[in-house]
Amino acid sequence: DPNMKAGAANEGVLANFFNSLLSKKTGSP
Amino acid sequence: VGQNTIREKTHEFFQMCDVENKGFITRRDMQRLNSELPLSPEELENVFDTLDSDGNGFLTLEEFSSGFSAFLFGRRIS
Repeated sequence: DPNMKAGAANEGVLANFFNSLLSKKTGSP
Repeated sequence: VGQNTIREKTHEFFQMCDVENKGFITRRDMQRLNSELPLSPEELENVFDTLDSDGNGFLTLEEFSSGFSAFLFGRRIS
């Protein structure tokens, strides 16, 4: 199912996005 | 991490994207993060499409928050 594959790929990008936001936030007081 | 903390963080992140305080995030707002986050424009587009669950081109706090919860939940089980 191509939709399943796209979903999995998006999950990785989403995790990357939120992780970046989290680390950006923890960097500042 | 409590529910309130998650809500607070969600709001914080949402406002980082919604710099004009419109109450929603557009593709253009998302692309602005390109200079601040280590993600390519293509990846940011991907993130936007994933979060914009109704596909109307506007990312509301609700959509953003459900994407963030999904991320937190996914991270917990992996």
